[in-house]
Amino acid sequence: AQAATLATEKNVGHGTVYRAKQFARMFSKKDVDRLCKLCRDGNSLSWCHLPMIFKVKPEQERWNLLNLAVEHGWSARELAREVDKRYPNKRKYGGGKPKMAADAAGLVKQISRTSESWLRFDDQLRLEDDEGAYRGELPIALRDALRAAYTAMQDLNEAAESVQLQPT
Amino acid sequence: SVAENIKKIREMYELGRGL
Repeated sequence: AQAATLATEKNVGHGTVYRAKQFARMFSKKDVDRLCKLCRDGNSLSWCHLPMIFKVKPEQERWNLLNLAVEHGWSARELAREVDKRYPNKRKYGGGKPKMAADAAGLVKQISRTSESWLRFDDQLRLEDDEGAYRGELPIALRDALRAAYTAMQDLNEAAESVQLQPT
Repeated sequence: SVAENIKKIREMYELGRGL
């Protein structure tokens, strides 16, 4: 709830607040000075790079990666790719990479199906009341984020459906 | 720019510390 309030106050997304919190937890004030020095030295490091290394737990390895990023002038994306290479994601929910359709029409269909699947999942998170409120046991901050995701998924689903109708 | 990058990093740090 505190994160949600702060996000509204600062006019940033919830994700940004959580990333900022993670950042403050992982880095000391001294570390931040060191980071700023890296920014000046390398001229390529930015805030966008930092969340990419949050999943790297050994501190020395985090600095190694940041140094490499500065040395090679990596973009945040390139840094993320390097992190993924060194620390492959353990699959949390089984499955693995989804099989992607080969052509644009197939991808659009997949987007439509995936967003629909989210909307069905969302439906199960709601109470059977008139307002379609989320279940009370969900944290309030999460309910706000869910509402935002629901609207976005609806838009996405609609967009995918409307392109399907016009194959050109 | 570098100055903006540094400012943003410090801002995010302060934001995170405020929680």
